[in-house]
Amino acid sequence: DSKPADGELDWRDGGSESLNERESLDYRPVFAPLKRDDVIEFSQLKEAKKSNPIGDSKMSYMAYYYGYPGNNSAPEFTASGAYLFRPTKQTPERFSLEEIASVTGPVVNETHVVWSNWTYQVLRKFANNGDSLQYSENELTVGPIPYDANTGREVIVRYNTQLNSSATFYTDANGRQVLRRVRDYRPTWPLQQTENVSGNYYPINSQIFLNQSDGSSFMVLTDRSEGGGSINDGQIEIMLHRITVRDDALGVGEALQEKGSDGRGLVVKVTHWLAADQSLPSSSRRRRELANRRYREPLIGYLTA
Amino acid sequence: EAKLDLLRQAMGVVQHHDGVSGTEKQVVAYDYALRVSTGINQAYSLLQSAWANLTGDSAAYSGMSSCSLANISYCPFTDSNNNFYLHFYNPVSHPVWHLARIPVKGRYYVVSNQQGQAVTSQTIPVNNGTLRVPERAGAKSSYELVFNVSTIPAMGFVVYRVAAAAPGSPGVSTFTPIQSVFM
Repeated sequence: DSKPADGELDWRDGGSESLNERESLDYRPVFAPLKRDDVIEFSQLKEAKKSNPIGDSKMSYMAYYYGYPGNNSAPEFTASGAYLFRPTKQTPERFSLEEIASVTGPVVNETHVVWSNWTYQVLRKFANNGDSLQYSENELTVGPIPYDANTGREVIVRYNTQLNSSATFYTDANGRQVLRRVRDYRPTWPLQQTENVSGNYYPINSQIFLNQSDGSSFMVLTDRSEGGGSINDGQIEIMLHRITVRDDALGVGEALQEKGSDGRGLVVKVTHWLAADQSLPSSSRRRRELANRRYREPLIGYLTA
Repeated sequence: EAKLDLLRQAMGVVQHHDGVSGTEKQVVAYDYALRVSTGINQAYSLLQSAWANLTGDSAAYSGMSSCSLANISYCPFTDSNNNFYLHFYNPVSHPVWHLARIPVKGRYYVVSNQQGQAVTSQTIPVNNGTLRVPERAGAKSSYELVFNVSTIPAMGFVVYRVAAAAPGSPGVSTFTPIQSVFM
């Protein structure tokens, strides 16, 4: 019924000026020599930086793990497969960025990021249209993942914030019930963690979010069931697409190598909605309404003139 | 009821944990997709008559179609039509805003609301990521038309008119190319 007064942050402009008067998307990392840790920053407004709990390191990048090609002869040799995600290393491989392009217009600004010829990302920032539930959109296209007879590839997207999330994050179990997850911890038994990444993955059916003790929060709403977690504080990681070279011997009997209609590896197109808030009441309201909107997006019918 | 049953049954089957988590064999995945697709086709005439009831105009809605592949920027209807009405139905019990993104063939359109006023719209080339989706093969839409749909009433609908126009026409969409910033 009204805009959350403290909920605008800088994912979008809360003011009344037109889109073109706003600071455009920030390409700063681009103009410096690229380094391995370079990231893409987006939707950054100068005046909002100080009050922004997401901080200066708002960024989203795509990366991938190599899946473990085990021989299933013992539990420790179980391959990454349909049931199990087992990366060979606990840090993902980074792409060397290929291209950035932009679109600037009266309804939406977009940043197109070409990570490789099989990973493409579009970050969208919408003009203020009076909608009280402001969000940004990230469209990710992955595939066909290059096939290598020796190892699978498991592609992720990461969102980094400066929130101090204290090893805690939240995912929904079924589109309704949000559960608190704590890294390297299970509430009902003493956990000895052996898989630092996948041991902290949980189902994400519609949403994953981080809260800071002062009420600041960052949320990602998915368009389908995915898996992911918060491997580092302030960070959200979501698996987008994967191929594996072996079956994990847990029941499917097949490696994950689905083909698209052209007979090549499947291409997956995913969209995430991103939003941030500075208070818990505001973020709860925004998250619930956006999740509802996402789940029941308007149906579009076309009719000839 | 009979027209809905196939879709109900297909959805029931796909709610098996294999269908949700993707741990089914590939042939089973194809079967799930076939069942849901058949169910949707079976239920489609019901959707049309529901629209007719909602709007009180049964004659017009026999010609209605929808675009289930709009998420990959492919819509056979807009591939062959440059002049049409778009109906947005909101199934949520409170008003919502929506950002429409419609695949179209041309660069310039006038989008008008129910009062006949042109609304701000923008056309963007279909991006290279999307073009790689093989299921998009054969699509003629090279652009996407983007505009704000505000406000769709609770469990109600709004109608927008989309008409191809000459560049420079009053209220025409802004064409915004994808410009390389860095390679």
